[in-house]
Amino acid sequence: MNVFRLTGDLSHLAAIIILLLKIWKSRSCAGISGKSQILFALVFTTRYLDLLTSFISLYNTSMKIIYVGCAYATVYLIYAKFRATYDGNHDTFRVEFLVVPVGGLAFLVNHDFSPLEILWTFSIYLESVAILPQLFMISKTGEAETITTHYLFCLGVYRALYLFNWIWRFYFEGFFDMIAIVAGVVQTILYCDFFYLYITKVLKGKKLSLPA
Amino acid sequence: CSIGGEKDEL
Repeated sequence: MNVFRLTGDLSHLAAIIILLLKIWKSRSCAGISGKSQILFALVFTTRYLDLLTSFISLYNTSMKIIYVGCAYATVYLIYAKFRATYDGNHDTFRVEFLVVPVGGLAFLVNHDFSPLEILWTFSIYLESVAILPQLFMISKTGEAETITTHYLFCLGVYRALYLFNWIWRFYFEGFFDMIAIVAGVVQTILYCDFFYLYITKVLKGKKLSLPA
Repeated sequence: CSIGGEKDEL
């Protein structure tokens, strides 16, 4: 464990909690892409199946359970409890265009052709594009609530911090995983446009609005 | 291509 990975995990946890609290407190999921949240629930489900097979540490197990639990709770709030506030007209990204290629790639490029490893690879590839429906929805509505931008910022920063974690681990532990690194770079690049808007607008107290 | 131990990252 190193400082980048710990702050990355905490940033990820913060993002998940921010979103869950935003929906729960405001009793509304307006502006939130349910499709992205379903993809995140799928990412955690396929990545954390090893909860059933191996124990690494209390931290590892508890964080995984929290992530999976919050992901499904968020999906439940969006599609069941606060379904009436779900903005389906703007959440129209064709997720099959993400899941199918990612699924195919996981079969072609992986470290080991075993079920758990292919599912893990699938989750790594899927996570790198899972935010696209949410970013697409914001580009369609032309704006985002400030709390949603904080959620996205924490979510984007988490994987950027993981990039530094991988540099650290390569240098100090000789550890590196090319699949996770390449997917992590792609994932972070997808947030760059949003980071620019967040830093130049939201941090200056303005609302995040895109030229629709 | 990956060097390292088990999957201990989240």
